[in-house]
Amino acid sequence: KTKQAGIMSFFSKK
Amino acid sequence: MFEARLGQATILKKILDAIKDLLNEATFDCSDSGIQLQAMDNSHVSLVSLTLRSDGFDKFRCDRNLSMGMNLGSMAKILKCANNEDNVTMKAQDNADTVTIMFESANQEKVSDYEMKLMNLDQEHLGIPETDFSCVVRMPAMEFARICRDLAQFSESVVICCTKEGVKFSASGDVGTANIKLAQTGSVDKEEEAVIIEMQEPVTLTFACRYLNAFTKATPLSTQVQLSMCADVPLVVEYAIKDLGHIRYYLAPKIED
Repeated sequence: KTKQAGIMSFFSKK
Repeated sequence: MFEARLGQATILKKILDAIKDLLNEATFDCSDSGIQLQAMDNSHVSLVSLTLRSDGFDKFRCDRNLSMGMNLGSMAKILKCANNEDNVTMKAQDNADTVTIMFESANQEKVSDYEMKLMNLDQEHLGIPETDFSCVVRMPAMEFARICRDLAQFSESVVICCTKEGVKFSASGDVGTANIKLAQTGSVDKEEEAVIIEMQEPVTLTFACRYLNAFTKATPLSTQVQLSMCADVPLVVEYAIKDLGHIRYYLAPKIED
């Protein structure tokens, strides 16, 4: 089973 | 004063088609280097990044940096009113709360202008780190669109496996399993038909078909698409916009639960 990751866990907030 | 003019409205129509399924609204950041847009889709799974260089426009003037928040549905309505061959000019005063979009027919006998209200969008900008990707695949954009469309029938997810031999797209569901393998092309007459793989190390990643299919709405912009992959980081799907810039989509992978 896989779950969808969110994009914000990879990129930092500017 | 901001003013940007493109020779053909069709380019702008294609750009809007490439983003409007993912984004309801977006901020166009204008500076003397061009127009930038960065926005996450509503569910914060993917990120769209659009770059249009000022030197790609027929005319470009931007005296002061300007952020124009636009409702993309409204913009689509306006662009529907343009013929593909029309010139298109976007204009805004400094600190304005509207943008004017003007279309001129090639013979200049028909001129129409549309004033659209701008929005104050509270959008977060994300810093995208430089990544040394394990695999970079370049392939015909139409082929990628076809594969995403075909595999979406079988599963919500597609597994992309890239080795030096080629790239394999797989989907598995109630019907069974589908595998599509593309080998790196040897010599091709036309560059746009080539499949080229640059591999540092093999990589296997799982992505949601729904987003990949949304990205392929950019297919009319480019003959080739570039997929950049690395374990445990977002996929980058890039379409070049000839002589003007590019659109990049970042998609977070699906991970083991």
